[in-house]
This record gives sequence, structure tokens and C-alpha cells, in this order.
Amino acid sequence: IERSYIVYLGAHSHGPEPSSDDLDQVTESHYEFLGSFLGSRDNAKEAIIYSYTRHINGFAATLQDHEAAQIANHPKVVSVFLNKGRKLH
Amino acid sequence: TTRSWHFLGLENDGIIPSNSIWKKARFGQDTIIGNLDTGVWPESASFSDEGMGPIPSRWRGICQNDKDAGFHCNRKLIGARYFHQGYAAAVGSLNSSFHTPRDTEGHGSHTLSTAGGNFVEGASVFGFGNGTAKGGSPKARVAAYKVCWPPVGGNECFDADILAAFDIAIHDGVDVLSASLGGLPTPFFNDSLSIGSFHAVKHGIVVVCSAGNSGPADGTVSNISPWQFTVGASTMDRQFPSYLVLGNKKRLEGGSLSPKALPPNKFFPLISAADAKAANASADDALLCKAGTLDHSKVKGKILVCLRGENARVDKGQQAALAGAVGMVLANNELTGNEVIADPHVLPASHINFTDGVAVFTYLNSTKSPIAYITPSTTELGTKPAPFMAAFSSKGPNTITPEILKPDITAPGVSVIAAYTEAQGPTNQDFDKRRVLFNSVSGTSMSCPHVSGIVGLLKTLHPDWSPAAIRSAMMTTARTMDNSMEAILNASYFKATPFSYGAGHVRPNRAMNPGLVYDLNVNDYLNFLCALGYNQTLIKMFSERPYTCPKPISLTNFNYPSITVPKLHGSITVTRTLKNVGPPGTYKARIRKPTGISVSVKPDSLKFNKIGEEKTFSLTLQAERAGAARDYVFGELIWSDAKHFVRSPIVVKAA
Repeated sequence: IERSYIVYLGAHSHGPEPSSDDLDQVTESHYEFLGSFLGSRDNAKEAIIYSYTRHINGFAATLQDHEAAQIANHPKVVSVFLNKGRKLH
Repeated sequence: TTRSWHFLGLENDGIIPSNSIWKKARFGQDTIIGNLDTGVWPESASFSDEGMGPIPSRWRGICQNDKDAGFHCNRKLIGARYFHQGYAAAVGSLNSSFHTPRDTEGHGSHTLSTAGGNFVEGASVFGFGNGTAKGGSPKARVAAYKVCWPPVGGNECFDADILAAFDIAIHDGVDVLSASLGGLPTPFFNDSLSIGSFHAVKHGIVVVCSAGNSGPADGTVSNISPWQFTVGASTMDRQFPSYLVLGNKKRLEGGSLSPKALPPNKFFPLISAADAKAANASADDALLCKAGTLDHSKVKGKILVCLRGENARVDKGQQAALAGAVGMVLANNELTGNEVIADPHVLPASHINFTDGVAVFTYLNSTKSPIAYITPSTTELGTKPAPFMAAFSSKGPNTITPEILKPDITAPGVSVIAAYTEAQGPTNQDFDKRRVLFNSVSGTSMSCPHVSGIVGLLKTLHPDWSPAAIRSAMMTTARTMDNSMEAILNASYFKATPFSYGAGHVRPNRAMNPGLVYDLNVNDYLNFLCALGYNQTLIKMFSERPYTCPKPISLTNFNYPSITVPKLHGSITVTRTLKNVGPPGTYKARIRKPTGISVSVKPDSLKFNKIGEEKTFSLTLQAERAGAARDYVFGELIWSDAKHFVRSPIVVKAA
């Protein structure tokens, strides 16, 4: 089943004031990382919904459940969880 | 809001005393409060920039109005963004109405104006609750991060968008983030709010979250991470009574904000919704006044009695009106007890408590031709007891980390009047074509921004205090007494516990001068995660610095302002460190011991000579052989120099 997931990678190695090049590099690293599971950088680029580049390191992407499970086992990954809905209180 | 700040002691009948935190903290001047919610209605007077100076130069946010030229920011509303890709992934394609931070729901405008809205005179809901609407930090700058959209499967705000908003809000430079949303209690790193809050707190941002509206059942509290500031909801000293007069002359006090009234003193037939069920409906569904369950011919011209539960309270009013009722009585079930909420119903209505509901059903069942009358609503101030805990307010224990008491605190969250969208009627139902500038809404969503507003004041007053110090100041100065000087009750009129109110009801004026605080830094949070069993390699990934788990490590020594021991085997000694943020002084410990547990403090006196000085003490809890508590019991520890009272709840359960 294909669903949207969040892949949380922790914090960034760039400093608190990243340049636009730094941010581009983060996004590129997300493409490369996810691409290694989806077969290509282009597949990853298509799957990614958000690339979190500033303070939170991670991305949201549309993935098949087995892909999400594979990614969760990677040592660079803190957690992988479904893009669930929350309620207003 | 038009009453809650009076109730919290910031003003007295419109006069702001010189010792009010508002004056001391310059009304939150130039603190930046961000809100993760449904966006903002920028035209609201609560967000006018009249009298505001230039936008702080440190602000890096934007006004994302490239696809909605009608949306504008100003020197008060300094930023607005929207995040919908995560929502789109869940629902499919989006139309053009999703390309704007404009609040078409009302919730976001209400919460943001409660936290940081201007003073606006003449605010009311159909004339009720009339007064000057005020935000907690009225001179603060505000920014809206729209992450919530029309509901899908009962959910409005998606993790991917929430995380994106946190990432950008930290970058933009907010000082406080208010998040009146959440889900089921979830492990820390599978929860966007928890992850986002962690990164925000790392940058010195205080993240205030609502506890949830899943009460009164135990273990329902959400937003349970120790770096979040979690807020329950309670009442204030204002009610909107609307009396139900039965044919047997019984007069029952209910509540309503309906602008419509029945003809004076004219009685109408009274019918239980179960007896007015449509042919194809069940009596249970009809009793709840669900859509399509009522028979028009049985309801027409009568006052309909509906039971609270499942569908929205205001929807029941609409269903009653659609079926031809002239009025509605909304009766509480046992769970919701005495919690009466005044809603802006579309027909004359009275929401009554459980006991009175039983009386109404007894009258209905014992009378051949029952009749009743509903009096017009009024505004009543200074009501007692207040506060009491709302039945809906989610409760502890914390199901993920029972060693951390949640919620942390309670604040006004029932019948709060604040700014609203003009894109929706006050009941948020399609049928409601009325429009209001201010609306009365209830929920932990409403209590959360009260705390955010107070945090904004403390940020202005004490810019050097950490998020944990600010939370500690507010928690240790909170009170557990109501305005009758009795213990705070819950909506069923039983004594509430820290599982409902955490440290107690917030007292802003006291919070600015707490004397001592239980401080925490990022390393403490990492140690906490280590103690929970997160491995060091994983922790390093979000620590941004080299990190080694300390040995030995203990969860119970985490320097939280509340003390919770969920499995007491024999005895345990917990340590805490207090930091002086006030004048030099000697503080002595006082204990109110939990039943069946003996408590001792060492040392029981702490002398502080200067600001920033830290002193550590230990607290030993021991189950007394006879009567050791098998269920949770509650006590408190108070450090006092006779001027400051630094109070921590103690929550213990013997294993």
C-alpha cells in the first residue's frame, strides 16, 4: 500500500544559519538517500512531499509500506511514521 | 477574551493594577508568538497594528499571500504561512481555497487572538459576555502557521505539515509556539508535535500544547513529551444561564448563548427526542438528536430534549430546529456531569447538567402532557465555584512516560470569547448563516493560548529564562484552590487531582516572581531519553553535538517541577535541583504527604545567596506498611521563604 510517511533523520550538520547552498545540499541528500531505496534520484524527487531543511532533518514522502519498513532499518534513520491526522482541540 | 484575564487577576473590572504582569511585562511587547492552527482572519480588530512600532529586525518570516492578494499582514500580524502538502497527500487534489493562510474555520483566529490579540472594546457574542476582548500578550507580535484544513476522517492537521511548520517557525524567529491540536498519545519520535517541539525548545522557544478533549477518562492526555508545556481546561467565573422551567414548577439552571428567546412565560409541549424518532431511526440515535433521526410531525412546535454525546452540541440544536422544534434542552450524560457549556444555538436552548437531566426525563416519563419554558440567556459574573475542571479535559496518567505528570497546568478553556472568522457562522455548521466578530468556544484549544499569552509576557520580562524555567515558574506558582477557597473540583463535583490539573490553575502575577525554578537544558532532555532506553547513537543524531549517556542514569531524577513515581517498590529517593531567580533567601520545605506514603526531604532548608545559584535536595518516598497506596495518591512539596511558595505536586502509586 502506498501512503505518505515521515522519515525523521534527527538534526542537521549545517549550522544555525545555513546558506541557500546548504539547504539545497540537504534536499539533494534527501533525494540521494531515498533514491537508494526507490531505485533512482528521480523516483525519490517525485515521492518527496517535503524536505525539512532548516532545523529538523527529515522528509515526508509517499512510500509503499515495505519501502518504509526498509528505510526504518537504516542506521541514519531515527524514526519512520505515517503522516497521520491530528485533531483541533 | 472578555473575562478570563480578570479571573486570572491581571485586571480588576477593567482597571489594570500596577502589580499586574501586564504592566510589569509591558504587555508582552515585541515577543513573537506563533500559532499552529487553521490560520488567521487578518481583518479582525484583534490583529490591527494601530500603535505598534516597527517589526523586530530579528524576524525572518513572510506573509504568504502570493495566491491570495486579499490576505495581508501588518506590524501586529507579522507573518502568515500555510502548509498543505501533507494534507493533500491524504485527500488528493486541492482547489484554490487551499492556497492561503486565511482562517475560514475560526479556530486559529480564536486561539491566536487569545494568546496575543489586541484590546478590542465592545466584544460580545450576540450581546452576551460583553467587554473588551484581550489577548494575554496584547503587545506581542503574532504569526499564523496554517496547518489545519477541513476534516478528513475526523482529522484536520497532518503530521507532514505540522513538522514543516515547526521547521520554518524556528527559522522565522518565534519566541513562543502555541499548538492547540494533537492526537493519541504517541512515542516521542513518532509524533510530529513532539519532534517539532523538541527542536523548537532546543532553540529556546517555549512550545505550549493543549492536553486534548478526550476526558474525563484516565490516561487520555496527549502532547506528553517533557519538553512540551501541556495545558488542561477549566472554567472561569462567568456563566450564561438560561433556565428551564418545567410544568411541575421545577426551575433548572442551564446555559446557552442563543440570541433567540421564546415568548415570555409561554409554556410549550416538551418531548424526549427518543419519543420523536423517525420511523427508520433507533431511539438511541434519536435521543442524541443525530441528523435524520427525528420525526418532524412529532417535534413541530415542541421543546425537544436531546442527550449530550457523539454529535456536536450545536448540531443537535440545528437538528431540533430543522425538525420544527421551538426550543431544545440539552441534557448531560453521567460522564459530562455538571459541565454545562453555553453554545450559540440557532434556537432557544438550555444545556442542563446530569442531575437536572435526570429530573427532566423523570418528569417526561411521569407526566401525560409535559410542558416547559426556556428563559432567555443572561450573562452572570463572579460565579462560584470556579475554576472547576471541564469534563472534556484530557487526563493523566501519561501513558507513554508515567514518570512525567501530564497535563502540566490548567487554564480557562470553557466559554472563552475571542476573535473569529467571518467565513463561518458561530456554530461552524453550513446551515448557520450568522456571522460574528467574536465567538464563545470551549476546549483545551482555548486554555492552551491563555498559557501561550502568559509565556509571552514572561519572555518579555525574563528574556534570559529557558523554556523549562518559564514552565517551572508557571507550574510552581499555580493554585489548587477555587474562588470558594476549596479544592478545585472536576465537572462531576468531585475533588479533581493532578491528573486533571497538573500543578494547578495558572496564576500569571505569581509566575513572574517564582523565587526558585526547576530548570532543564537540552542535555537534561537527552539524558531523559537515555534513561528511557533510547540508545546513544540514536540520541547523537538529533543532539547536534557529541553526547554520552551518563551512568548511572535515573528517570525519577529528571528535574521536572512535578514529582511522579508510578511504581513505588518499598522506598525511593529522588533528587531535584532548584535555581534561584529571586532575591537571596532561605527556603524551608513543607510536605503534604500522600496517603499511605511517608515523605522526607534532605536537606529541608536551602539558603540561596545570589541569582542563578543552584541547590540540590533529595526526597525520599516510602510506602507505609499499613495502607500502602495501591492506587495513585497525591501530595505536595512546597519550598517557601515566606514570600515565595514553590509548589510541586507529588503523585505516587505503590507497586
